[in-house]
Amino acid sequence: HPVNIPRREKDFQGMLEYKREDEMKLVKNLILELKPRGVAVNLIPGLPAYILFMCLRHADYLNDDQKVRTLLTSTINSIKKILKKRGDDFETVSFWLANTCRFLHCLKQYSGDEAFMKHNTQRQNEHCLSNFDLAEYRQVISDLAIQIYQQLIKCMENILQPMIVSGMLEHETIQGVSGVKPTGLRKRTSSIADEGTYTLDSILRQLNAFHSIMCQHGTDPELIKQVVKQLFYIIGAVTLNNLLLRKDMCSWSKGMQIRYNVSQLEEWLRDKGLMTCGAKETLEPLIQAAQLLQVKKKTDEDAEAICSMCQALTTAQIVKVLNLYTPVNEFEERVSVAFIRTIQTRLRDRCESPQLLMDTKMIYPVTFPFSPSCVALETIQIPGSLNLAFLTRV
Amino acid sequence: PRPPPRPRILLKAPTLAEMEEMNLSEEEESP
Repeated sequence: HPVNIPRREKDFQGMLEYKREDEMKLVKNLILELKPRGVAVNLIPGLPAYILFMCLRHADYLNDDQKVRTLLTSTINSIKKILKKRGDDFETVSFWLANTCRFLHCLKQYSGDEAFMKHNTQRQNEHCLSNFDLAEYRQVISDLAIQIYQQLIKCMENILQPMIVSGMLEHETIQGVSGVKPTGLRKRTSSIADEGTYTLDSILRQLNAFHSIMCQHGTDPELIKQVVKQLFYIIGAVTLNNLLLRKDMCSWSKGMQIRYNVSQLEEWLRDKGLMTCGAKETLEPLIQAAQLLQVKKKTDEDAEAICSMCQALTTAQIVKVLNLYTPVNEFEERVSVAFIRTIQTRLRDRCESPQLLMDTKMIYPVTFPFSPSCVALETIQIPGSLNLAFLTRV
Repeated sequence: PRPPPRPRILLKAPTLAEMEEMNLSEEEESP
C-alpha cells in the first residue's frame, strides 16, 4: 500500500504546481465562479491572491516565461470579466479590490527588489521570484486596481444616493427645533420615520455595512480610509447641492439639524478610528452652510464674521443661501438686499470658480501604499471547498 | 560562497487596454 507521508511545513517552498492545461480551471474555480458570500466568506483574507501568487512563483521557478504571462493575463481578464458580470454587487467588487491589491503587494514583496524587502523574514526573502522581473505587470495590476476602486465607489454611491437628501436634510430628529406655527403651537414631530423614509440612521447603518465587509475582505486600512473620505465627500456634496436649491432647507432649524447630523457622522468616524482620514474635512462646505443658516445676518460686523467663517464656500453659494434664507417666524426678517451686497463687495477679490453646485462626480485620486504581509506562504493550505485539488503544494 | 543571483529577466507587459483587446479578439475567434 502506498504510504502517505505528510510533509512538514518547513519542507514546503510556498509554491503551487499546476499543469498548463489546468490554468483555465484555476481561474474558473478561483475567480469566475467564486462567490464572496458563499465559500469565500470563510477564507483567510486575500487567499485567492496568495493562491494565484504561489502558482505564479512556480511558473517563475520553472523559468517558463510563457506560463507566467498566460497566468497573469488569464488572472487579469477573469477579474475584469467577473466585475463586468457582477459589477453592481458591492461585495463582489470589494472582494476583488482587496484581492487585486493583495496580489499587487505580493508582486512587490517577493520581487527581489530591496525596497520592498525591508519587513520580510528570512524565509520570505527565500521565496522571492527567481527568474523574472514583473515590474511592467505590476503596473498593469495597479491600473486594474484603480479601475476596480472607481467601480467600487460608483457602486457605493448608487446605494447611498437615495438616502442622502432624506437622511441628511429632510428627516427631523431634533425635537422642538422645527418651525413654530404662527399660533405658537409646535409642529408635530415624530421620532419614528415613516415607512420608506431614509433617516440618518439608515446612512450610518449603511456605512457600517460597507466598513464591516471591507474589513472582512482584508482591504488595506489605508485604502479603507480613502474610500471613506470619498463617501463623505459625496454625502456632503449631494446634501449641500440640495440645500442650495431649496428654500425650505434654508432655515435656522435646518442649520441645527444639519450640524447634528454632521456631528453623528463625525462620531461614526471616531468610532471606527477614521478621524485622520480626511473625511471630516470634506464636510466643511456643508458645515459652513449650516453655520451660515444660524448666525446673525444684519450688521457689517455680521458680514465680516460670515466672510471669514465661510472659507470653504464660494461667493455664489454664500449669496444663494442668504437669498434663500427663510425666517422661522414672522418676527424675524429675511436677509436684506443691502446685506447681501455688502457680502458680495467684501468677497469680490476672491479668486474662485463662479459655480454654484459642488461636483458630485469628482473622485479623489487613489493610491495603493505598499503593504507587506506577514503570512508565510509555506503554511497556506487550500480549503477543499475551492475545488482546486489539481494544485500541488510544493 | 554562494554565487550572486543572476539578474531577473524583465517581462514586457501589454497595457490593460491592449490585454482587453486581445481578449476580445480571442473571444470573437473562438466559437
